[in-house]
Amino acid sequence: MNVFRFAGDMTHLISILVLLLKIYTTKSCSGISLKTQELYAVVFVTRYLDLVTDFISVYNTVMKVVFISSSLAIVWCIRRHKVVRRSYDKELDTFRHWLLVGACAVLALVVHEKFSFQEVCWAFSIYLEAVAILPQLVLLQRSGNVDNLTGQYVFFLGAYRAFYILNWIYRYYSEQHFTRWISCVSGIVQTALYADFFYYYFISWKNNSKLQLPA
Amino acid sequence: LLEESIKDEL
Repeated sequence: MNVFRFAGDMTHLISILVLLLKIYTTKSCSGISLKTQELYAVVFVTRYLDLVTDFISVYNTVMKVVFISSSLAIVWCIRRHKVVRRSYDKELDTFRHWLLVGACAVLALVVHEKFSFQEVCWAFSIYLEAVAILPQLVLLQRSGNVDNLTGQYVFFLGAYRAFYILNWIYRYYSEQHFTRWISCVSGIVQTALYADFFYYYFISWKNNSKLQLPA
Repeated sequence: LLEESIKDEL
């Protein structure tokens, strides 16, 4: 465990806490893409299949349980909670995210480290995580105004993978045979997708103005 | 040599 990875995990945890805070305090999910939350639930379930088979550390196990349970809880809230579900932007959140699932599944069947069920699922989850934010970014551009908590949620979600890239660079130089191209390439693509969001987020922060994404 | 696999990452 190195400081970059720990910072990345904490940033990821903060993004989830910010989202839960928004939904819990405002009892609203306006501006939140249910499709992105569903994709993240799939990402965590397919990536942490080894949750019950391999024990790595208490930290690892606890974080996996937190990520799986929080993502499922958020999807449940937006779908089923009698108050929250009313504020879901159903007509704006129209990204065909199952296409992303299909494309990542095909890619995982072609590009993986080992052809085993767990490895293919792992590669699938890495690819899917890279594009999972797309429905959310599209929704933000369509809805125009971004409320603070939603903006912070997306910001932390993007920042966490950037810390992971530093972690991979660090591990590449500090461990002999650490070469994991699937995660690295996918992580760079994932962070790049946030580039324009980060730009507008920084501008709005600098001008102390409301975050506006060009439609 | 225990190769710390990436699977120890979240």
